[in-house]
Amino acid sequence: MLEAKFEEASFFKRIIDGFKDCVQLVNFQCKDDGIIAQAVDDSRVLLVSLEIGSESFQTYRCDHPITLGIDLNSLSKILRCGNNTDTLTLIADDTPDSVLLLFEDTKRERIAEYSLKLMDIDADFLKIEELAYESTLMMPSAEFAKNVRDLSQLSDSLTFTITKETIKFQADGDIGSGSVILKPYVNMDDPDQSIKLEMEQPVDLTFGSKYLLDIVKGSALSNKVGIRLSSEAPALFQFDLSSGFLQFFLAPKFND
Amino acid sequence: EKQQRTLSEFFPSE
Repeated sequence: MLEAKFEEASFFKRIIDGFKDCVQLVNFQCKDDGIIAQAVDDSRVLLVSLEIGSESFQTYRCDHPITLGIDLNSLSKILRCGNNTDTLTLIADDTPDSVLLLFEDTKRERIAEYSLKLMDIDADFLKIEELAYESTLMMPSAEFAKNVRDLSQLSDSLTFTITKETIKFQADGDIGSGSVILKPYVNMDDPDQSIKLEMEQPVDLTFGSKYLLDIVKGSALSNKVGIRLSSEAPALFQFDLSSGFLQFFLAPKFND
Repeated sequence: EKQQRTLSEFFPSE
């Protein structure tokens, strides 16, 4: 039996909105310590890895491991039916063919109940090993999202160049070129606005703009984004939850 | 022109 109650439905909505545009069919694996999910986009360039720890829920109970195969388009339709401030409880039995979504407005004693049919999703699970990254960057997620959206207008590829003291995002396209250069910065009043850089090796990597545009949709989940880069491996973009995270692994573009 | 890589080149399937 799974009974997982979010204090606010908007929290789960933001999580799903953070990756529903790049993957559609997702197995949510529910265990006693929370819910995890992994999915790869159709082009096998972008991997989404989600972990919602049990502490992210108002109450959480999962007696036996359960896999919920969910079409995110269908789930989004149901999530739009609830109000943001409603509590949302996910309920499923041990061998479910559907999951119940219960929206409750405790002030008005309004209860809305929806049942979502589950799917049998045959998805392979990629084994993500702990990678050694050459540069790690932490910056405001809104600022990262703006840089990506601005520069993506110019080119279908963005280049990230990290040197000892500088972070450079660059686009070079048919209509022109653009770059944004950032330096590490400490904001004592609002630490989330700080930019931190740990560089072991300089990095110069190119990524597809369309994937980065999907990744920055996770910005609604966290004020900060962690970016870990390695010249020989997919980059990791991470948005932290109060307990858990939404991660994106993005394969780079290389010269042949 | 740089070519897009896929994740399968880096992560094996389980």
